Amino acid sequence: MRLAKLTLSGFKSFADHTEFHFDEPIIGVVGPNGCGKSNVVDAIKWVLGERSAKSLRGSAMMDVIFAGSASRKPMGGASVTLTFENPMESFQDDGEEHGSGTVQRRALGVDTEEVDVTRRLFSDGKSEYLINGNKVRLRDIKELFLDTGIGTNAYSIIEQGKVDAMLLANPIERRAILEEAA
Amino acid sequence: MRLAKLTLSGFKSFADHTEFHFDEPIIGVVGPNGCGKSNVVDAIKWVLGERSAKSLRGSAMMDVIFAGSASRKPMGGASVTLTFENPMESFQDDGEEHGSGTVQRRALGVDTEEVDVTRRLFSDGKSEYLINGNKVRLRDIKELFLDTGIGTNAYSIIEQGKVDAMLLANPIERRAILEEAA
Amino acid sequence: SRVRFEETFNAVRENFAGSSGMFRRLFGGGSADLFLVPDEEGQTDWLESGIEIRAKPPGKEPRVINQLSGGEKTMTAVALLLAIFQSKPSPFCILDEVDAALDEANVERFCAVVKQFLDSSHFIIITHHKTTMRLCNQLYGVTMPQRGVSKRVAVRFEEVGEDGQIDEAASE
Amino acid sequence: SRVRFEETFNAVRENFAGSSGMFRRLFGGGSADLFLVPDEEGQTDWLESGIEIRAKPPGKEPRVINQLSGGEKTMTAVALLLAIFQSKPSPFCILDEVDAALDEANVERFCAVVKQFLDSSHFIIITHHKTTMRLCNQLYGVTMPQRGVSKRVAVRFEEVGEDGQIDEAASE
Ligand SMILES: Nc1ncnc2c1ncn2[C@@H]1O[C@H](COP(=O)(O)OP(=O)(O)OP(=O)(O)O)[C@@H](O)[C@H]1O
Ligand SMILES: Nc1ncnc2c1ncn2[C@@H]1O[C@H](COP(=O)(O)OP(=O)(O)OP(=O)(O)O)[C@@H](O)[C@H]1O
Ligand SMILES: [Mg+2]
Ligand SMILES: [Mg+2]
Repeated sequence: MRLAKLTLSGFKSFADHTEFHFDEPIIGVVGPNGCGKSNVVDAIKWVLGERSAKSLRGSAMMDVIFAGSASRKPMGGASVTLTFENPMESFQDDGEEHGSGTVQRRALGVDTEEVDVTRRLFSDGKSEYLINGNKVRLRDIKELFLDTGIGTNAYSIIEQGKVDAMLLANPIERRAILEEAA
Repeated sequence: MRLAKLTLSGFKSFADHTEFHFDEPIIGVVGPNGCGKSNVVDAIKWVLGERSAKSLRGSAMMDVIFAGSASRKPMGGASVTLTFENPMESFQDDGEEHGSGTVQRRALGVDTEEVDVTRRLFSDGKSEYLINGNKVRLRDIKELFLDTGIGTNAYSIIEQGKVDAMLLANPIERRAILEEAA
Repeated sequence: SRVRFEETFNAVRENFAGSSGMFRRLFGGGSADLFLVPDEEGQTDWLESGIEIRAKPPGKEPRVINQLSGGEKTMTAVALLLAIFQSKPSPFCILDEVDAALDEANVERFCAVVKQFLDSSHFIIITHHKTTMRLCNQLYGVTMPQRGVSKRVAVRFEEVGEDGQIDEAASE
Repeated sequence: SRVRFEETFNAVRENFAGSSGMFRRLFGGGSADLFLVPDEEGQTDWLESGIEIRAKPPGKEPRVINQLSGGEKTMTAVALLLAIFQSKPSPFCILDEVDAALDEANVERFCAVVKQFLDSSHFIIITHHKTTMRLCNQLYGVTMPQRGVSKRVAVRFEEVGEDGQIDEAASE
């Protein structure tokens, strides 16, 4: 299973429909200060179910909707989709009593080659989550990613400033960082 | 009045006698990570009377003495000298009753063209301050620099990480930063 | 969940401070440790104690993390974060400007370590360092041709300036 | 000391957020403000209230400092620190890697602002950025030929590598 594509529209500074394809093992994102690089990271955290506006560098969740600029009017909503390739793979079958063999299954519990996970928020406050276009609850998204290492507090996303925060943290705060990962 | 020279020996990673001449308006200090650049800043803070070991990135004041390395034994003491040029200059004479004129005097209250301020610490715990080679108390150093803008908490020294600490500070901590400068 | 914390702590400690752990790989030697901070009576407690980091860069004395240089601290923190990531692997890892305080030699070691994760994870790396850009198989530029509105452009390494500025010529 | 604090606050605010203040000089436009944080009843108190920073980079909406990008935050914090320095001038100013998170365009504006202080102060600047090194009249390299022992070498601009590494050839 791998992350194949990110699609954003109306999310923070990405007013227009924008796609990032992740077809290579290491993708670099570059550009001047203040242009939207870290907003890409926020988009991934948001679609994975991030519920704290503060951790998305805003004061309220509505702050994720494109708020307008000198040349553009605010948008009516934000939408982010993560597309995962979800082929049949062989896994260690540790559950069954007749000994550990390997079993063929898909990493994400949806029986399709690709899985689209979408989150939307509208300026009237309505919000929704979707898997392959079907409305689901946040709980379903969390369940989908259970035991895959993907999630908002997993250590796979090291946002800007986390290194500095780790260095300025005291021993008790450092403990809290490790507890999150446990 | 201007800062002309810094002389260090046995201070942190500067085991040997080292001099930095500041004969130009903008001096750059460059070099790889971990080689001693910020130790130069610590040396200047220390000789100006810094009393907190923590603010010199140590746990005790003895941590400023060269503690040895793979190839060198520890030193018996640390010594840092700042040399200021202290020519006669014209100052606004705001004190006198017969109206404001200008008066010729030296910026630092010592009647020499150059002023050496030295601080030493020995591994037996003995410490001393000197002005032009004469032993003085810390209070004399503070008095020497009164109203010059030079000192350990003045905003003329922005140590590494201060920008990050300022950004991670909450509004009350930011207030404390401004109070220091008042 | 004392047992879970103890297991995670030990796994992270091994990934971080072990003989082929992240610290030694990033520094090219030296040693490190992760330990529970004892209270006044010298007792440690899996459920309460804080965590301190000790680091000994190659050829230097051991120090707690506050006494290191800026770059040494960053390398130590990155080693710990990657050690935690290693203990809970995931198909992708996102790094947002973790290399900002590093000099050339340290950036190269950082890149070498990232490569060692590629058999289990993909990386998305935001950076201003040319050396880290060279590590990437593909580069995306994010710019604001219209102030306040982000645009994604695909760029080649040569089109990125000294420090992340993108050539006007880069295409959509 | 209430009066002193009020005077310092107002001087710093003008140096920071004024029409020709540090913020506008570093960002090349936009606007900023420094204000006391009101309590629940909306009261502010010179002796107690915290301080918040609001910044509006050119062409964007105003935001509190936490909502800016990494580089925008650094530029705002540097503008505030220089505004405080301006309110209490001193014959010298030492800056230790304040430019680490900045891109090329911001480093150039930072250098232009430092030049404006030269009629009253000298600067000692520690940096890894080539653009900032070009600003300096003289460069000193600090290296460790013997691990753990710092040596000072005088360097010319050409002898400093891409990112602060010093040529072996540089002399004492
Ligand atoms: N008393 C001491 N004796 C010997 N070495 C010391 C002493 N105190 C600190 N050091 C060493 O000095 C080094 C730190 O130097 P410093 O912080 O000046 O580095 P730097 O050049 O600023 O690096 P960076 O670019 O990473 O910020 C550390 O490796 C530390 O071990
Ligand atoms: N809802 C929103 N609508 C419009 N713009 C927004 C919104 N939220 C944030 N922004 C803008 O996005 C910009 C921040 O972008 P981001 O933090 O991604 O920059 P960056 O490319 O990571 O920069 P740096 O290199 O400085 O870290 C800010 O200038 C901010 O004003
Ligand atoms: Mg960013
Ligand atoms: Mg340093």
